[in-house]
Amino acid sequence: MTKIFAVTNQKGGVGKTTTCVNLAASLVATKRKVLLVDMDPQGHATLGSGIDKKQLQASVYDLLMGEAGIEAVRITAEAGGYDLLPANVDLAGAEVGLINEPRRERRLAEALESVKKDYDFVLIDCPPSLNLLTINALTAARGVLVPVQCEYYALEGLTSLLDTLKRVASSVNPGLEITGILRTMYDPRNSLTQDVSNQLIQYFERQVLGTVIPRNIRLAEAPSHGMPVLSYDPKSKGSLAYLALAGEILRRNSL
Amino acid sequence: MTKIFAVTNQKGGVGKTTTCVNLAASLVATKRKVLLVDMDPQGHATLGSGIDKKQLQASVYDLLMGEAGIEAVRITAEAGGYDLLPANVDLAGAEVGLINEPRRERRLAEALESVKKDYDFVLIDCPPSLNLLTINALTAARGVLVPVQCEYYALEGLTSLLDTLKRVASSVNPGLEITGILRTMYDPRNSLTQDVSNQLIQYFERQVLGTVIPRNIRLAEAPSHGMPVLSYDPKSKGSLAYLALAGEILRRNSL
Ligand SMILES: Nc1ncnc2c1ncn2[C@@H]1O[C@H](COP(=O)(O)OP(=O)(O)OP(=O)(O)O)[C@@H](O)[C@H]1O
Ligand SMILES: Nc1ncnc2c1ncn2[C@@H]1O[C@H](COP(=O)(O)OP(=O)(O)OP(=O)(O)O)[C@@H](O)[C@H]1O
Ligand SMILES: [Mg+2]
Ligand SMILES: [Mg+2]
Repeated sequence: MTKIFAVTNQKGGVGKTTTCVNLAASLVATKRKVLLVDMDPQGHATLGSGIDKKQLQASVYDLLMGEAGIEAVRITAEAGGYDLLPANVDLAGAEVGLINEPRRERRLAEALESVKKDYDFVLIDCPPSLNLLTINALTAARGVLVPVQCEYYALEGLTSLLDTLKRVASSVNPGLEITGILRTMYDPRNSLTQDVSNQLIQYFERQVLGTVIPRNIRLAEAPSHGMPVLSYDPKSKGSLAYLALAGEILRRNSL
Repeated sequence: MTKIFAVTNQKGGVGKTTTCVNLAASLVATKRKVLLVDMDPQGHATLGSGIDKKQLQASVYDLLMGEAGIEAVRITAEAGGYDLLPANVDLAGAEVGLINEPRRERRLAEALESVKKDYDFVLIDCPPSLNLLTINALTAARGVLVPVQCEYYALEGLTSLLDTLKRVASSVNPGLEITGILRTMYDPRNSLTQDVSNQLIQYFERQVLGTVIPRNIRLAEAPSHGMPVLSYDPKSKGSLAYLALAGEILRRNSL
């Protein structure tokens, strides 16, 4: 059964895209088939996978607007070894473009129906917002992976994210649940990180993933080379952390 | 003449809110009168100023929707010594709420008309998006302050920001120009930071501000105490950097 995860947090800059690209590549390294969906008009998951977003024949925007089928949009990201539904700035027009469309929150879910059986995992990178693009991701997903930088603003923002998850679960997607809270850019030497981490564990208990992603400059360098860190610097702390994350996700889903 | 700056970058987590709260407090320290406008439904500039966003009588949302006047919304943020137009999650409803309204991008500009003469500076904190809330901020502003973390995704995102600025300047706000590019979370020891910084200087030349905000944990700790870093730890590197920024902004505006 295909596992579809939305990787989301409306707080900006917490490591959503970095997690999508590197977890996708790490799951491929364990011989799983993976589709990465870029639902952010910034198109950073597309860029970080080595794809030139200005050269796209078709993108997620065309898919959501019903102007292209999934076969026309789907490409292979050579660097990571996974398939990709790429995005570019056109996607910013989807919110207004779909405003009067019926079932507008289900566009992605319906588009994925015909291909999801080809994959073990589908990861969806979300923009830093609780807008229609994120709602589409939450409606298509079974689980939600929430990257959290262990700082005050990122912790505080979880309340509105949880409210949104409850709303989506009680309306369009009853099966939706939290796959895990992922601590990112973790710096064990500083007490703020530890305080926030302790608060996460107190509140979310077992939902907090054991794997912690450390702050590691290789993770910030890899995107400029258009590849996941596993290809850029396989022995780096960043690579090892995302491989460990893939292992934990597999274990937690008894795979 | 009141200087109105939009502090914006659709890339998430680059230090927009941290810059707004701490530049506002630093300008107050130089005896200027400052109004801070929170245009982000996350309400982090409100929280970072020590205001409980759940207890607001009225917020920026009511102002944009025409349901409250600016006097009912404006409050004083004791900790920083500046006035604030606070925000909470209601603001997320403004984009859809204003969809069919005429002059919907000018709502903030018109609301500020009656009070802007009370201030030397108005700073507007933007959400990590190029949506109607950011367009309202860009329409109300004379200048744009762009915080940039010196990393690949943040650098890459500047192209769509520049496109948006050009569009706004050629339509609703002809006077809009870049006040400055602010390098944030700057870590001089790492070569990626230096590479990106050099690219910024090459492209933007004099628009890149001389003041650089270093990575400093005190800046991340201060918000959990509901105050600018100038009140939390006045001798920290973060405080000194934002005071220096206030000085540079004053010099560049011959004040
Ligand atoms: N563990 C890490 N160590 C060091 N740098 C990191 C780490 N994770 C992410 N980064 C860097 O931090 C920045 C923010 O990460 P990223 O862009 O993945 O976050 P995001 O949540 O997707 O942001 P947005 O909200 O804009 O979509 C990027 O420059 C990225 O390269
Ligand atoms: N110079 C700095 N040194 C250390 N930490 C910083 C610095 N500037 C900001 N931070 C921290 O980094 C995180 C991101 O900063 P901030 O929230 O201000 O960015 P933002 O651009 O407003 O994010 P968003 O896109 O979500 O609105 C916060 O936890 C903040 O406390
Ligand atoms: Mg991202
Ligand atoms: Mg912010």
